[in-house]
Amino acid sequence: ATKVAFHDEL
Amino acid sequence: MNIFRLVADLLHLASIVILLIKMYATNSCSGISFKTQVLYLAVFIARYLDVFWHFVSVYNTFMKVFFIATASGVVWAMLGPLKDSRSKSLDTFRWEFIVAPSALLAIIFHDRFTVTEIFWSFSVFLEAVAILPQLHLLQQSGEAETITTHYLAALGGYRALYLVNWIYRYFTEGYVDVIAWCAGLVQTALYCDFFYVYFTRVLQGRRFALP
Repeated sequence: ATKVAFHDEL
Repeated sequence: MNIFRLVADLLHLASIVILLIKMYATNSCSGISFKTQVLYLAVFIARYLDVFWHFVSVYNTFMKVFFIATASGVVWAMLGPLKDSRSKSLDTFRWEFIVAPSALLAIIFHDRFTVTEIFWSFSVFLEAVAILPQLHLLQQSGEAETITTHYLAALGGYRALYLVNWIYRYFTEGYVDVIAWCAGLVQTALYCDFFYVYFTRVLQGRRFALP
């Protein structure tokens, strides 16, 4: 599993 | 973007529109917790001020601006023109008891030890519990206007769909965000009692009243 590099959700 | 997240965001947007309609149509903010609204404004400012230096998409930017602007408008209205209709005597939840632990948790749990990341964590933890003053007010009064319950239902629905979105994203893109997941789980769980009454009474055409 990966963690996205930045917060793309609101 | 997937359908669960999109509908969740639109429900969040709808909840604020419902709140604005309630305040505008009745010229009153009775039954709405001022504390919860101030906490949401704090949540949005702590999380969305990155709109100035962090571009994700037009959609993302629009939503951030919308949430900060409308939350500011709601707080402004409750401080000014609608001040006298506030349910002050029922809005007695001690906000310190949720802001301080949220700040502490943010200092302990964050992705990176930077100001913006700690603010992001703080906003996520605070959002999870920011509804508590509102639920407390509801419990104190024992009843609510139907439009207020629709506002809360849209807010709760938004959170519930985010859980579905995370399950979907985990399996489709391996997306993991433990901080948001834990906070989101707590946030959604807080709506369980409310949803029970909402589904068994309001959606059956009856008044929202606690037993």
